Amino acid sequence: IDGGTKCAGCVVIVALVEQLSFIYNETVADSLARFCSYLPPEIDIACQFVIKTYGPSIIDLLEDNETPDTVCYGIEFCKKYDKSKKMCHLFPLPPSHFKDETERVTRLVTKAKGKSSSPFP
Amino acid sequence: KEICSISAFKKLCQLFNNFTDYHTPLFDEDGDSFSIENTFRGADWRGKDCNDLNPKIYPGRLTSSDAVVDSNCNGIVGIDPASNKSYEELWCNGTMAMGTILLGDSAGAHFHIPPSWLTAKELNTDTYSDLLTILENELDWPMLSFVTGFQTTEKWKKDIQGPVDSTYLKMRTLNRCNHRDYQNIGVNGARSSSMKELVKFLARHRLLDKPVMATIELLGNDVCSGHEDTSHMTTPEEYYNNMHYVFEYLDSALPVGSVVFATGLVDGRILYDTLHSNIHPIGSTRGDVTYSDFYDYLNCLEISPCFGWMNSNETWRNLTSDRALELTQTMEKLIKETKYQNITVLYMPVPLHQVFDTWKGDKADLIEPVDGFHPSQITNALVANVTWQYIRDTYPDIVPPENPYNELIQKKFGDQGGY
Repeated sequence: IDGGTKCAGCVVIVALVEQLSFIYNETVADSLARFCSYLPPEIDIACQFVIKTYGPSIIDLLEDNETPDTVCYGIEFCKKYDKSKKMCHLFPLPPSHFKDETERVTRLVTKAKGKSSSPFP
Repeated sequence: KEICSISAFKKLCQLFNNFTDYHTPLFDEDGDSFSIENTFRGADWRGKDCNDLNPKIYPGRLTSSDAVVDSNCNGIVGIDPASNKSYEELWCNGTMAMGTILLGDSAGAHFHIPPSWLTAKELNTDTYSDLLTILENELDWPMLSFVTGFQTTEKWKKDIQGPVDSTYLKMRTLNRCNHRDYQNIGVNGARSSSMKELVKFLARHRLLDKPVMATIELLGNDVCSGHEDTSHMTTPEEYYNNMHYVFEYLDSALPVGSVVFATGLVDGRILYDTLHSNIHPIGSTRGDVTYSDFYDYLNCLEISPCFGWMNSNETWRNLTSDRALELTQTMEKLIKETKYQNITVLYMPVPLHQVFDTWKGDKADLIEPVDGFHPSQITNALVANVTWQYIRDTYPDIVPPENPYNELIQKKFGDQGGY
């Protein structure tokens, strides 16, 4: 549902990156690079791939104060297949922004695609 | 599948299938189901092989001599010059040596995700350094578990802390001839229906190996799944038939004189009751994610290991516990009703309940912090003690006597080759 483990994995990683940026008072781009530097060298290439592919969107969306949940809908690791169902979210949603979740998610995806300098797989 | 049909890849595919489907070691040169590697279902799961080129040498093998070769890998080998008899013959024969086996689920395999992995303020270049090793063990820690634990947490102190105790360690303390004789057939997600297959991956020869003390624990997967309906729960009738099949198989496969302790299911309401308002590690930076939020999130995505108990809806939690209790009663009934020819099957109440009831500290310390579902390292060690105490008190005749030669073995063979 909504991307399952792929979605949850994305939310956890984006949340860690966002929290690193908060803790070290640094840009999201720097936190993303910091997070990759913490991973074992064997999977560093995977991290570099993620940065290349999704980095620009993640940076833009987090710097727009989106939550990890909405970022992952934005970069389509989470997908809302059933529009009548509520969006799955781990972190609190800002209530004023969420009058229409579906519209918001659609808008985010469009925004992420527009801003990203890399093609989405 | 296409790649595996090419002859050059056949062997590789077979090795990989052994690991993924049969839960036997990926690296096992002689095919005796024991390995010299630790991970990939190797020596962390089953006693380390001391000769991976000879299928007649592996832990648990029944031997009367070992004058020249240590055929059961317990580190006892050679001839005593005074008596001209082998040490194995002098110090192990007739001492009722027994192996220790676990058949079970992720709790028995000791599922654990290091909380530091999800705690932003603790992240550093060392945090994920064991990531691949931990994945090679399927996120399980059988070497620290309550049945087959044999290590200390010292080696893993940044990933896991706490005491280690286990049935295997108790059995080894009783009799050092039991060194390395353990097998952990714990599989994440295992339930009674899958146990019918898993039980076949035990490496124990009825005639060539020593008897065992086996523990079967399937604490919750028969009532747990990620789905919101009861049709995924095992019915008492299915449970009875599945477990009857498992016991019959063990009766035909285990060495005569083996003992099997079987538990029922837990009452998982303790999870929500204990944790619901606590902060989950992923929310520790701002205190914005409680376990209740975490459980509901997993349910929303339908990836929860247990929709029923990891649920903010009390009705669901109660309903899940009701079915768990029915299955536990079914296990008791099955064991009472059935007798087996070669093995003794005994019922054991889930030791976790006693651990939770008697724990004086914060009950949250008894639950794995990341998944909010499994028993923690502290709990594993306490469960080992409660289990052992229960066995000694309730079935004193089952516990083998202490080996009077333990000291001599230790003096002569030291750590007996370690692990």
